[in-house]
Amino acid sequence: NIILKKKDEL
Amino acid sequence: MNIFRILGDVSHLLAMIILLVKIWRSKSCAGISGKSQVLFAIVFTSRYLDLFTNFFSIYNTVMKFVFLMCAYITVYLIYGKFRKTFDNENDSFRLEFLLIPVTGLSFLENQSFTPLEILWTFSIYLESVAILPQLFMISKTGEAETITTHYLFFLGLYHALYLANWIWRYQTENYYDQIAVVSGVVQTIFYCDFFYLYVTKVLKGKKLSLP
Repeated sequence: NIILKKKDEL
Repeated sequence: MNIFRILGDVSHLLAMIILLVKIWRSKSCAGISGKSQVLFAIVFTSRYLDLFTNFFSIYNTVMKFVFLMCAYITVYLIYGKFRKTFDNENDSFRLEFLLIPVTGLSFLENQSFTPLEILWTFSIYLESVAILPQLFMISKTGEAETITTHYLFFLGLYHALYLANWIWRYQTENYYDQIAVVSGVVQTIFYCDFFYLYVTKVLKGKKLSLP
């Protein structure tokens, strides 16, 4: 899931 | 998590700590743009709302919390505790020139039209321009204290390292996020001129002053 992946970044 | 990402986060944290230490030690926020700091507080607030909805890792949660705290404490020191030292006169960038286009763009260009996703996009776009009031202030007064330039250096380094992180993730995971990458490139470009002055002046022991 791309949205979850990017939200791991700060 | 790769080395660029972790070094990027460390640089980001270091930048915020340098700024806090500068203000705290000198008991003055002279030369610091309060508007940029308010924008950063808005950036973190709108981006980290997922603290309440998603859990990624202890690291992620702790860092988000620390970033939020640093941003709010900085704003408090500038507009509260040390407001008498705040250079209101030279902090004259018009925020509506940033906020209106950024808000509009985040509604137009996002991954999904949901409140959290629009706010996340808004925060990414806003972060890419949030430093402009600070850079504007320096160009207006024509100088910056050396410690302020260290702050800007680490903030710019964080953006550059995140670019390296995205290149790494694209190569190894075939992952990329267009919104974050384009904004990241834009904001890193804003720092190029400053990086040049930092290397040619500050690192050689001179104060950063513009002709």
